Amino acid sequence: RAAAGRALGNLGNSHYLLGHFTQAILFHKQRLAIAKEFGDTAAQRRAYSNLGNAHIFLGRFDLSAEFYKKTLQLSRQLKDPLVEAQSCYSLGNTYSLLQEYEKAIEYHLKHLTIAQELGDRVGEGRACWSLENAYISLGNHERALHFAEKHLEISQEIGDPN
Amino acid sequence: VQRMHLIQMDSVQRWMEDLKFMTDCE
Repeated sequence: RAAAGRALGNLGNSHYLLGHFTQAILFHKQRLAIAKEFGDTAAQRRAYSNLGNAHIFLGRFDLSAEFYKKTLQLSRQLKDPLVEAQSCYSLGNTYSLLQEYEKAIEYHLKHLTIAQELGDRVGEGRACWSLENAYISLGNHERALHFAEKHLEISQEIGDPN
Repeated sequence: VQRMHLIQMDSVQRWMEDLKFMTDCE
């Protein structure tokens, strides 16, 4: 049954990469059920993350946000700051898609803090870019400029001319 | 407003492009 769980997860990922998002969700939900049965929190975390990603491409941003919140909660439980940062970044982008910019900013700021703690300059640059855009959407140009300047500085440092 | 929305979307679009190939593997 543990192997069946892994196979279901792999099937979910294969369908996802083929762009079969509804099929992917069916497999990841079954994978999640087996992970819960075994009390396997790492596998539950992966399933929630995969479910969040698949729902984005079906335009169900509300459901993605719920799955990403579960991912975030489990990443903290598992003390995995890399996944915690990724979950915050996903939540920030999802709330931008939902046009809930205050919430987007809340999560992008959390992502920024973790990226700084981890010394992840690429992540920090992406957080600044996202914050710059979210503040523009809110009409807060002063904060947008602050993050645009940081984004420029980091892009030059890491050699990203784009 | 439309321009703001377009600016908003570029970082999100980039994230979605990366997301297409992102899976949490078993």
